[in-house]
Amino acid sequence: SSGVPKHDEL
Amino acid sequence: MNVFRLAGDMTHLLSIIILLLKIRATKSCTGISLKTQELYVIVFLTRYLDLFTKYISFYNTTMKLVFLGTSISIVWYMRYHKVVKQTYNKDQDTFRHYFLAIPCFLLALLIHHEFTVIEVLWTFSIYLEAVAILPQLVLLQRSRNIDNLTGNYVFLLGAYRALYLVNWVYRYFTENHLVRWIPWLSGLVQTTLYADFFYYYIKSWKNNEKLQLPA
Repeated sequence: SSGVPKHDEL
Repeated sequence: MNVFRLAGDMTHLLSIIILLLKIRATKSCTGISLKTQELYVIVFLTRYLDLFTKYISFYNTTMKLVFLGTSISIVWYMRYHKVVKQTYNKDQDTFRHYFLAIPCFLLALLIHHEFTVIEVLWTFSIYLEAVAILPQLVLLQRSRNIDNLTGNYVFLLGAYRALYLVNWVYRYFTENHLVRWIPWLSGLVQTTLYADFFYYYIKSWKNNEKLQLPA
């Protein structure tokens, strides 16, 4: 896990 | 997008459609917690701030707008529609919003990925969504009569996050093993809160009886 996860869910 | 995620989104959408159908067709919101519905408006407003800052897909944007629009219209019906608002079980829907919202906000201030407004509010929305069903579950427990639409609404709403859990397991193994503790643990808490309801819902369905939760 690196950096901020992109929020691609709802 | 995998099939579990899509099934989760569709279950979520279907639950909202069923609730709107109940309200519009029967002109009644009996058994529905306005507290929970208002919390969902806050959840969607704080989570979907990125509508203005980043584009993911047409699907994503459309669904976000649908969730925002439908949740706001449900609250509007329950608060302002002159027939529907009279069917609201105000005396039984006594859960306090801030008992849930304030701890979730403090937790989001403490535990988040990045200390920015959008990221903290996104995290807050994940924590709040996990517990937003509580006023609804309390109201159901107090209701002697749970109609089918309300029962199905709550069942589908719970099933949606359970499907997301499967989606996260699937994504972990198919997409470079990304660990995302905040939504995973919150989603697990959210689904666990429904365990009792699921048990009685399935039991009543198997025995072909009316759904009733023990007090």
